[in-house]
Amino acid sequence: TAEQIELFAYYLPK
Amino acid sequence: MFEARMVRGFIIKRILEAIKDLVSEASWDCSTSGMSLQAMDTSHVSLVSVSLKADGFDKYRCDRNLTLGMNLASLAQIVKAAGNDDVITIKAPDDADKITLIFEPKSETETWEYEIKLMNLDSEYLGIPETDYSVKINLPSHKFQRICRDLSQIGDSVTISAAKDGVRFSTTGDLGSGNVKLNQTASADKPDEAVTIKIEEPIILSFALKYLNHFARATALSPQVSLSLSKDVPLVVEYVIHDDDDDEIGYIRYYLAPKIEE
Repeated sequence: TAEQIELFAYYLPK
Repeated sequence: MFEARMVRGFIIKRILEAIKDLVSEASWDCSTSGMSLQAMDTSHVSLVSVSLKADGFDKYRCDRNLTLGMNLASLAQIVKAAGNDDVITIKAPDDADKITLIFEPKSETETWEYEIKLMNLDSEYLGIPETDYSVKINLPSHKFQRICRDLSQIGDSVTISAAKDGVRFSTTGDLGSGNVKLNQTASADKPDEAVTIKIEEPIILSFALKYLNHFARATALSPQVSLSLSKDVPLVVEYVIHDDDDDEIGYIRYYLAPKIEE
């Protein structure tokens, strides 16, 4: 199984 | 005062159809350069970014920057009532708590007018840096739609692997497995039907098909779609919107975080 990663792991809030 | 009039109103209809099921509420940022929107889906796994240049409208006036927060499903429902040939105008006063939508059928002398209440939304904007992607694939948007749709009959996620010999989309599920191999097309006779693949570095990444099928709802906006991929960063799926003269008037971009093996 693969884990779905959230976008926060890649992009920071402005 | 804000006023944006688009003779090809179907573009606005198609944009809303392409985002309404992914994000329920979002704010349009309006400035002299155009209208834009950025919003994540509720699970924070995917993000949609829409831009429409002021030049893409037949009339565009924005006296000061405005943020128009709204329920996109409601907006889409109202805009769905406009005919494909209708001219659509969006209007808002500077201190707006609602916007006015005007639909004008081209050949008739009638005007349909709707008002939509605006909302104060705590929008969370993400800063997306310029990225040099290892792989960029351009392909016909209907082909991408079909790949996503057909593979989701078999499995929940797709593994995209790109190497010198082409790009492979593969999935596995309880039924079995499926895969589609794409090679670059040789001729440029029909640019809309072309497949081009640029690879700096081979990649292999997995994504949830549920989201890709959402993204493919933008198919009617552009004959071509591009997929940009790099190791360990979200996939970018971009549909560039053109006017009748084939000038770029905007885009819809979707970002999707990859799935990582546990």
